[in-house]
Amino acid sequence: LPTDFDWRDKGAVTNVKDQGSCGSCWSFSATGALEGAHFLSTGKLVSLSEQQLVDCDHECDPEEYGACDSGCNGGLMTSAFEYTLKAGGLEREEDYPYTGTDRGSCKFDRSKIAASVSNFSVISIDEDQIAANLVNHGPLAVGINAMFMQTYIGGVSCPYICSKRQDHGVLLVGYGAAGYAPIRFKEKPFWIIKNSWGENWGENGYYKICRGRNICGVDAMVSSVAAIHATSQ
Amino acid sequence: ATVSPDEVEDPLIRQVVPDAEDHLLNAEHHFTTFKASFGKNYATQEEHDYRFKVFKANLRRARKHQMMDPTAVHGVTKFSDLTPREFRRQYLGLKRLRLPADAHEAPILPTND
Repeated sequence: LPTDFDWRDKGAVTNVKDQGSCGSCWSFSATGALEGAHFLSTGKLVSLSEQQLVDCDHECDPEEYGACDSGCNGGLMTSAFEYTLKAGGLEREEDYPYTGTDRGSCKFDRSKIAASVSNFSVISIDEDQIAANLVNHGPLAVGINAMFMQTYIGGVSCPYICSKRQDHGVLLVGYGAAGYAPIRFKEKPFWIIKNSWGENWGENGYYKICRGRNICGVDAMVSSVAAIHATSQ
Repeated sequence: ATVSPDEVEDPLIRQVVPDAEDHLLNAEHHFTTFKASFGKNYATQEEHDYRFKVFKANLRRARKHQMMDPTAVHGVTKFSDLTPREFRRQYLGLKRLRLPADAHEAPILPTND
């Protein structure tokens, strides 16, 4: 594995988006992963529609009543991949733009599918495996506890104590070997996370969190998606 | 005791705390800057006062986060006028992971070379 890796340098990551006042982080995490997978399979970076997921994806867990993707009230990236697999794919952002509300009806048009899922996987809670899957399969959808993110401005976040209960969906796009941690007098490796709170949050919309001990649950809910090339009909 | 001007400007004594640091304790100053930076307007004086109260609580939280997370920088963000509950409700939305039938665990990849 390379010591440093960043999918942004390779053109696999779209610009930072803004979910607004809507709990649709899961849809941004899912589209980000599929955008990366689509880039790997086609060489083209296409911004995909979160609004399609917000409006149309109500995928439920068959084993638990009421556990369904539900727009601004939350969802799950693996369920979004499941929906995308069943629906045939996602439209482009420009064809089905984001509104930040879930009060509209589903306007999915199959003839405008721009990217499709071939399969998806969950990745074991092992940082080397996460890094290997990131490098091999593109940006990964991850869950994280966002408590420290409300006040985050920059630097490598490495809280002494952080709940591992994930409540926010984000996109893992890379890692670095050495983010300097002056207080601890050593270089700390970190993950690079793309968030969906706009560019005026964090480090131009990105968050750095240290690697090594499943901080804030970042290693425990990681999923990878593979894309097949779809052409508009 | 008296202090001569020469002593005040002694080149061997350097002020290391910027004067602007005084503002750190000035929540009103921070709130005014916050409103200007993020284009925040509140409909009523009551709402404004309530948000100011929340903002002050978040300044304290940011200071606490800074102590607990010293390698990052914590401070005023666009969410500084939201309570933790409002923040969770409006900006977070990840449900608990349950594996769908089609999901499978990724094969273990080699990580040497």
